[in-house]
Amino acid sequence: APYQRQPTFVVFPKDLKTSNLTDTQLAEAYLYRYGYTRAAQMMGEKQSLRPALLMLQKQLSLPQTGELDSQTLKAIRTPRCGVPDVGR
Amino acid sequence: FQTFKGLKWDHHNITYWIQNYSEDLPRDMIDDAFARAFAVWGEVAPLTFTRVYGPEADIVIQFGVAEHGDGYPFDGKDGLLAHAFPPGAGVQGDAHFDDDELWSLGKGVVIPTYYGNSNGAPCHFPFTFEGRSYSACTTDGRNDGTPWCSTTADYDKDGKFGFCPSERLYTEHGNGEGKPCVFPFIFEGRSYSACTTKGRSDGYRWCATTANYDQDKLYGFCPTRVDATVVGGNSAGELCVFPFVFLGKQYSSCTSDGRRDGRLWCATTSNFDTDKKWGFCPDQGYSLFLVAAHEFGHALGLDHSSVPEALMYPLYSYLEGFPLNKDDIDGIQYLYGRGSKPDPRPPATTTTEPQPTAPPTMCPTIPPTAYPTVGPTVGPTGAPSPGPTSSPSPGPTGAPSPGPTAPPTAGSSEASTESLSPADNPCNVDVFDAIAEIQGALHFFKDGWYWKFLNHRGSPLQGPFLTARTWPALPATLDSAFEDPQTKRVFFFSGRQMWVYTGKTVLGPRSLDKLGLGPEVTHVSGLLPRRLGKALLFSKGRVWRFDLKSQKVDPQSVIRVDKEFSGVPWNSHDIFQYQDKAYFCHGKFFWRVSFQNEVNKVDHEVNQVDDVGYVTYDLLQCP
Repeated sequence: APYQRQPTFVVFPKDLKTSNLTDTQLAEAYLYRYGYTRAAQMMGEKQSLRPALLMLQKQLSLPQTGELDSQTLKAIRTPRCGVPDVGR
Repeated sequence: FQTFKGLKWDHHNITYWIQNYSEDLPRDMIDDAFARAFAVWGEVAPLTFTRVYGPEADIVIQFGVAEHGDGYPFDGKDGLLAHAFPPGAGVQGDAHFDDDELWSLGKGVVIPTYYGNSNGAPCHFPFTFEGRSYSACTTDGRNDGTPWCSTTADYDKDGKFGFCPSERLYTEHGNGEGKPCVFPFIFEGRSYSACTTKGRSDGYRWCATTANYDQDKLYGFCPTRVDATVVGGNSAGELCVFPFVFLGKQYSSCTSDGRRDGRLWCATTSNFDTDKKWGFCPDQGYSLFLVAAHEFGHALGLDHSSVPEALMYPLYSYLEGFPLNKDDIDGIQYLYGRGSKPDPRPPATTTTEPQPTAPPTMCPTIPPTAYPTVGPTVGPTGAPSPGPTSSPSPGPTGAPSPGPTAPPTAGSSEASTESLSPADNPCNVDVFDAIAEIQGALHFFKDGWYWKFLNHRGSPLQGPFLTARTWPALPATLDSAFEDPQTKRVFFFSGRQMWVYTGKTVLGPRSLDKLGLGPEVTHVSGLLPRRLGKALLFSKGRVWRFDLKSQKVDPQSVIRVDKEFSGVPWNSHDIFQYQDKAYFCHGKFFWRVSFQNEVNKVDHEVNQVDDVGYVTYDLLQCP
C-alpha cells in the first residue's frame, strides 16, 4: 500500500481567523464578544467560564452542562449575527 | 422571543435606503433579496416598507468590512456576518452586512448567463463537460476565449449553456457604451491582452473598448468574475491564477492543502511560495435574504430568540421556504399587532442543517449588474450604457427552443363557467399566467381561463370564462397581454408568438422575429404604454422601446430593467399597467411603480416602487 502522505500545514498571511486559538481562548473571546462574560462575572465566579457557558447554553437551547463540550464548541464556531445575546 | 425592552418604531410605514452594494450578487438580486426580507415581516404584521434613496430612511442598509464606521468592526470572512441596531434615530435601525462574506442565495455563487440556449438561466456548478467536472466558468471547448458554463449538471447530456459575465461580452460604466473589451489594446504605449488595473489607484479592472486607448480614450470596467474571485485571505477580490505553485507543487484548481480546516483556497499569482498571495475559493455563501430578514427583525425591535427554529435565533443556518417561526411571528405581533391580511403560510418547521436544493426565490435570468461599489476615481466618466446587443460566436451547441404554442380553439362569445380548471376560485391561484387591463377591467388569465375584475365598489368578480371563447386564436397558456390605450387593440403573447385582436379580428400568430426580437428573446413578460403610440416591451430583465403602430422594437433601445425600474424583481414574469401605475409580478406578489413624470411632467422619469402586495388579496381583493 502507498505510504500515507503527512500533510503540511502553513500559516497563511493575514489569516487571522480563530484556527490559531485554543478552544478555551476561542470560547473566552466569544463569550466576551456576545455579552456573556461580563454578565457572568457580575454573578461572582470571575475565574470560571462555567456561569457564562451555562448562560450561553441556555440562550442557544443547548444542554446546560457548564462545560465547553463539543456541542457548545460547534455552536461557537457557527457563523452568526453580531448583535450581542446579552446586554447592549 | 425577546425585544429590545420594547423599542419599536412609532410608525408602521417604514422606509429603507440601500446605501451601497456587494459585488457578490447582481444589484437587482440584492434589491430583490432585501425587498423579500422586508416582505417576510410585512406579511405577519401591519408594516409596510418603502424603498427611498437617501439617509433620511428609517433603516439604512450598508455593506462594509472590518471597522466600517459604527465602532463595531466586522471580523473578515465567516464568524460574524451582519448586525443591526434596534429602532431609533441616527444609526439606530440600520443594518450592516459584512462584505468579507460571500453573499449568495445560500447555494453558491449565482452567475446569470448571456445568450447561449438557456434563456439566461444561471450556471449550474459543478457541471460536467466532456467527462470533466467544472466549478467555475470555463473557456474550454471554445477558441474565442469567452467563458461559458452549463446551466444543468451535465452539459454532455443536456447541451444547455450560456455565456458568463465577461469583458468579452460587455463592459460596465466607463465611456465605452458597454462595448466589450478590444484585445490587445494600447495604453501608454504598451499592449494589453487582458483587463488591467494599471493607471488606476482603486484596483478596479478596466480595458479599452477600442484598440488604442491612448488615441480614442474609450474604456469600460470589466465585469466581476464572482465564480473565480477569491474571498478573504490577503487578495480579496482578485482572481485565482491557475496553475499556481504551492510548496513546490503545481495546482490547477482550488485546494485545501496546507490548511487544517479543510477549506478550499487558491493563489492569486502563479507562485504562492514566492508571492504569498492567496484567498478562499467561492463556497456556498450566505443567503443574503435570510440574513437580511434576521437583521431587519432587529431593526424592527426584536432581539435574539432562544428557539433554534426561529429566524431570530442568532446562529446562521440555511433553510428554504417561509423563514418565520411562530416565535418570530409572536414577537413581531407583540410589538406591532397583527396584520389585516390572513395568516400566512404556516410557520416553517425548519431544520438547522443545510438543505439540498436552492431556495425558491433564486432569480435566474438576466444579465449581471454588479458594479463597483465605488465609482471610478480617475479617467473619463460618463453615463452607464446598455450592454452589447450582438450575439457572441456560437456556443458549444444548440439553437434556442421554440416557444410553446397550442392550436386555436373554436368559439367566439364570452361564455361563463363549464368545467373549471385549474380552480374555480381565482383566490386559490398562486401565479396567474397574465394580467392586463382590457376595456377598463382587470383580466386575470390562467390555463385557458380568465376572470374579469371591474374594481367598482360592490362589483363582483366575473368568470371564469374560457379564453378561447373570447379570443379563439389564442393558445391555452399566455405569457402576457396588453391593450393599446389609443387604438384599443389587444396584444397577446405566448412563447415567441404574438396575436393582435382588433375587436374580433385577429392578426397572428406572428413570430417575435417580426417585432425585431431575435431568438434569444423567448417570451414577452409584458408591455407598459407610453405616450405617442409607444410602449415599453419587457422580456427577462430587459426592456425595449416598442412602436405600437409599426409593431417593431427599437433594437438600439434595449436596456436592463433595473436601469429604468429600480427595486422591482428583475425576473418579473408579468408586467402590466393598471390605473396609471405599473405592476411587476413575481410569484404571488406585485411591486407597484408610480411614474413621477406622468404627473409632474419633469424631464427625467423617476419610477418609484410605492407598494408591494399580494395579487390575490390586494388586487383581486380576496378575503
